[in-house]
Amino acid sequence: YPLDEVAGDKDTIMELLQKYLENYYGLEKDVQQFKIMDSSPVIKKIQEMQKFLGLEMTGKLDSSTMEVMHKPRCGVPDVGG
Amino acid sequence: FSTFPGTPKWRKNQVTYRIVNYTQDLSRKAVDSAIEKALKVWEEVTPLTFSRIYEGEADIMVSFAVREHGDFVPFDGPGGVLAHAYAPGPGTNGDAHFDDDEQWTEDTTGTNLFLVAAHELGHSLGLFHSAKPEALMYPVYKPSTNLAGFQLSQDDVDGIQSLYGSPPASSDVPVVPSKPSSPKPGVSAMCDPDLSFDAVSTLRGEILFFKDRHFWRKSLRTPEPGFYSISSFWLSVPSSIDAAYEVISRDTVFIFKGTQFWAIRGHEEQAGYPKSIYTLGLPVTVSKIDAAISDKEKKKTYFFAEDKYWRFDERKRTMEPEFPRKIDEDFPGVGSKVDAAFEAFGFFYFFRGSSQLEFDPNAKKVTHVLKSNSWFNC
Repeated sequence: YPLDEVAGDKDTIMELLQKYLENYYGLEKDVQQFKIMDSSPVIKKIQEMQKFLGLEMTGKLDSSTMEVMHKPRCGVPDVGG
Repeated sequence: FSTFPGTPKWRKNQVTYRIVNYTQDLSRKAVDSAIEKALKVWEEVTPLTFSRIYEGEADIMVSFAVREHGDFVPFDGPGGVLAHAYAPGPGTNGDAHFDDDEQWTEDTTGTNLFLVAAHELGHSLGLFHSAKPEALMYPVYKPSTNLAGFQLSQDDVDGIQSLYGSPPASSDVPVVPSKPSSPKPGVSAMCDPDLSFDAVSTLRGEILFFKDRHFWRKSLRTPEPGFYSISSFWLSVPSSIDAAYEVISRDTVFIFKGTQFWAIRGHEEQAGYPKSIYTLGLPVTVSKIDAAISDKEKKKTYFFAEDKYWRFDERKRTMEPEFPRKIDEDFPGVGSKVDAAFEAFGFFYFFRGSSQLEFDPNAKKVTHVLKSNSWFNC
């Protein structure tokens, strides 16, 4: 689990988040700017992911969300189409 | 549960599969067995049957690959994505690909092939990801799943049966009702005068009555009990359990089947289980527990097996030395064997067949003779 080794490295976390949301929750790949604001598409996608995974919908990368993101999983995206 | 957009499914009940290649991590026999077992999981709850072919194009082509492997959805090396599979259809559709950069194992020391295959083959049959963490189709791999007594969750069963229906009723195929946890069968069965239970336990102020794959959940606040499948609450807990009891001070319910027991806390299955019943200090001559009661006041747990019982000290966490003793000597009127038991309001309730006995442990006598389902207000 590479993230364990770089805990606190914000850029790496953001990179992981972007990849995860792109892969499994249909985040548009041209959304490159990660500005954590309530209206950001990233926040909405984090909430969507948290809802799907049965987590509390904080819209933040809290420890339980990060934990699930680091678990091995199936490669079929969780978005339709 | 959910299905793929457009709800693709096989339009036939006989589906073919082919194992195209093998991983070096396991023997061919182990891979064959894992895939076969994974298909069986779905076969048992649908009218589908699977036949293996060894050449040509099968409906489901199973293969191991690393990185880019010809479908423009490359694998990512060790960890992360374990496998992916395609919805039913021609060509690549229906196929299941396993990332050979994972360490595939028969147990859970690495990545268990059976568990991942059962999930992927769910996709191959038309199921999409489930949002229920207890479901096999939840997207995150759960190595704590009980492999020996593996069962689909009710959500998985509902999902696959929404596509293919229930298995045909025959003497050879186990019949699984399409919605076993719907209230109707539960309600009608719960008032059956011949109803008996596998086990009964309290859980956080409620009473759970276990029977086969299901349990009734009775809250003293509501007149009507709920009816649920065991696997919809605890995926690793087997069906047809032998005994269960709650240790309130530990907020834990212990569930017994054969020589093993599991620990649950609310919805959570506790890590490190199942354990052997012999770790409790029971002799190896005991092959199963019939019933168990934990006395929360005295902090003692009673284990009943055949015509004897043992007493466990919850404070010292040891079996008391002067046991076993005969049930009918210390619990006069209860008889020599019990099916299930639990403690409530200072009384011990013993179940045998369709009968229930209320026993006062202080007065050492039976105070009421009841029907087993008296708690259901039938």
